[in-house]
Amino acid sequence: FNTFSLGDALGVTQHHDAVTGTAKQHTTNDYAKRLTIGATESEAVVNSALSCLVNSTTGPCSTTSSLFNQCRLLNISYCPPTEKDITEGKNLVIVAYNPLGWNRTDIIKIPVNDANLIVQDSAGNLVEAQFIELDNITSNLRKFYVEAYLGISPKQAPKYWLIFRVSVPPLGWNTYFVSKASQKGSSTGYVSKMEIPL
Amino acid sequence: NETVEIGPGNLKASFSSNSGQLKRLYNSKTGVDIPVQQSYLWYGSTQKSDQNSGAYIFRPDGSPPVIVARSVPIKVIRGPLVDEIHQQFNSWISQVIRIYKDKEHVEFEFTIGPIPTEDSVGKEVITRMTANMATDKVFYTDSNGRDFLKRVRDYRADWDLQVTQPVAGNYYPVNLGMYITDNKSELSILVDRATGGASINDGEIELMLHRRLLYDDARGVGEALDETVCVGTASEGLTVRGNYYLGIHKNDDGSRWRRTTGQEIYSPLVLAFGHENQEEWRAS
Repeated sequence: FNTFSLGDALGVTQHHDAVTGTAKQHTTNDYAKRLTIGATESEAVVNSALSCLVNSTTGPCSTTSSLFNQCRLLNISYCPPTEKDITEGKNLVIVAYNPLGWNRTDIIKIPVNDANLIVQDSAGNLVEAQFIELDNITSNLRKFYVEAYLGISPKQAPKYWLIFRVSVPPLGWNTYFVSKASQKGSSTGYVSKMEIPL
Repeated sequence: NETVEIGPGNLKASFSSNSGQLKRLYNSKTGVDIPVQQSYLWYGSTQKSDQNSGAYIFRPDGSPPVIVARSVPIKVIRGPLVDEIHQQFNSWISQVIRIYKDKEHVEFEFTIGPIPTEDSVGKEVITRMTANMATDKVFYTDSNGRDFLKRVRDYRADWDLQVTQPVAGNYYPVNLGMYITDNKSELSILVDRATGGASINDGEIELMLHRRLLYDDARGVGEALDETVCVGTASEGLTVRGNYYLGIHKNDDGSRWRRTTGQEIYSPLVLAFGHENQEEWRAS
């Protein structure tokens, strides 16, 4: 894979109708298709590069396979790698890359099925976490748009958003690990409750 | 008991318990305190002999925009990292308002659609912030994501303007954001996508968030702006979900926030996910 198809699509979509949304619908659909193909191929390039950069002892540094996936429908809670059950010995690894030239602290939010999880930074320190139950509006959007865009029926919506703070250096990355808490109920995460004011 | 307050850090937002509406933003660190309301409205458009609203042309029917809900039930979620208010304005407009502990702004996540058109009325949905600020017709919008340019309602610096379109004629492109100021404080909005914005009355900011229209505007596209999404044989109007961010600052202090936060919105963290054995992972 390379990033040429994304470059080509971005070139085509400099047209004023693509910028402003004044093309016919079938033309707009074609712009979206070209951008999606380009983004998908570029995502594979980034995933492959990250696999090499993070220097894992277990992972391959190869241009044909990658340790990583990205989630383009994260805003509607569709992210198969984070929804997958975390098993013994295999933790969820999250690599956050900062494309800006300054240190950055940000909050990230991923869909998970379990509130009995802990988050650790790359040095093994516990990171403060908060769990918020997924709302119905998001789970309905997820069901409809995953089917519309990907042509598949998604599994049942995940139960929670897992929220935690990450710090990432300029033009660099940091790694975070999500694993099961050793005993049920021993997660240090805060499970938010919904209040409905009278 | 009359208000619900959220915000785990310096910035607090107060909501009316009765109406569920945002009432006030207050930053305990900077002392900035602005009474502000936020609502969703839509401009209607029906078929017109002279000019329809469409892809190129924003041409509301001349009536004031319809307020979606004057009161809205709220759900409150609190925690150490973020507080949230969930509001559902009607069956097709909802939002989540978030204040993060370490951030000095309010995040609005809107979900709008499918816009109903069974009543044969096209709808152009806006959000409007109304602050108690004397802005004297002046507001600022970004110039292609870079500098901010001064805009004066119903005025052009280069010619005597005949105001025939009091709403559409005062809309400007918004790529990064817009703000208003009253020489004491600034109220700024940053956006996650290109849109249109205006200040139709003093102290107000409005953003166009979603449009679904039924007629061609006869400017060449030959179609109504009416995008649908299909699943199997079913189809429905597009639903959009996005964010905008509201900041309050002392006068002249907002530009740093607009520049840095604007770049963080434009270039978010890239997240990649995998499953590995942590013990064997050599961190870097």
